[in-house]
Amino acid sequence: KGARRKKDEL
Amino acid sequence: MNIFRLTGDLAHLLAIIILLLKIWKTRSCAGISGKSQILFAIVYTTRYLDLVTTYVSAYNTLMKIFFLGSSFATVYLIYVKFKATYDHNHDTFRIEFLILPAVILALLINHAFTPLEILWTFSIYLESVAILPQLFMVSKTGEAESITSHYLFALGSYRGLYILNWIYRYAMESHYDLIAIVAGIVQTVLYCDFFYLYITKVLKGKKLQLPA
Repeated sequence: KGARRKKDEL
Repeated sequence: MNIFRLTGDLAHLLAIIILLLKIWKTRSCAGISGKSQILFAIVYTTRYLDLVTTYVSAYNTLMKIFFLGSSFATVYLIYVKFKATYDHNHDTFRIEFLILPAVILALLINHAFTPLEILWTFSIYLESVAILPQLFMVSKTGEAESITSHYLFALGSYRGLYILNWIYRYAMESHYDLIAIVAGIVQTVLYCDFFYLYITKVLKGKKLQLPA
């Protein structure tokens, strides 16, 4: 899921 | 990055600058909830712990540093520098009733049970309710200075624009994060009542008066 990806949002 | 997230971040930046200017220029924090500002400082501290470990972009790092610095500066202005103008009597929301549920929920519903992920999840849940002491204070005083309502409008719009960003990212990158989306919707819904008053009153030059 999306969360696994690096968190690029503030 | 997309236009929705960029305008969302700029609205967020604008809100923080409006608030800092209001307090600094008027040398007063009347009508401002110090408790909400404490919650925001906690939100940014627990969310941006990866500031020194993960580099996403110069923009990302600069914005995180600005949000962290400005939130602590605002708390300092309210509780130290202009303490005499802080309205204790109307800023009475029990923030432990916001922090504790956010902690519990973050331990129960998260993407991974690691310290960094739990703290990030906690910050997402806390941010969604962090404005409640401020909205509560406005309802108790029954009114808000127009500059404070501009602050609230910009702050409320930022997460609303993020919702458009999440729709865009789902459509274009099939990337989504349900925890951020659900919390972001709750956060934006909490402003709806205020948005209605802002658009029907403040934009017509009237003072923001809540029905007593």
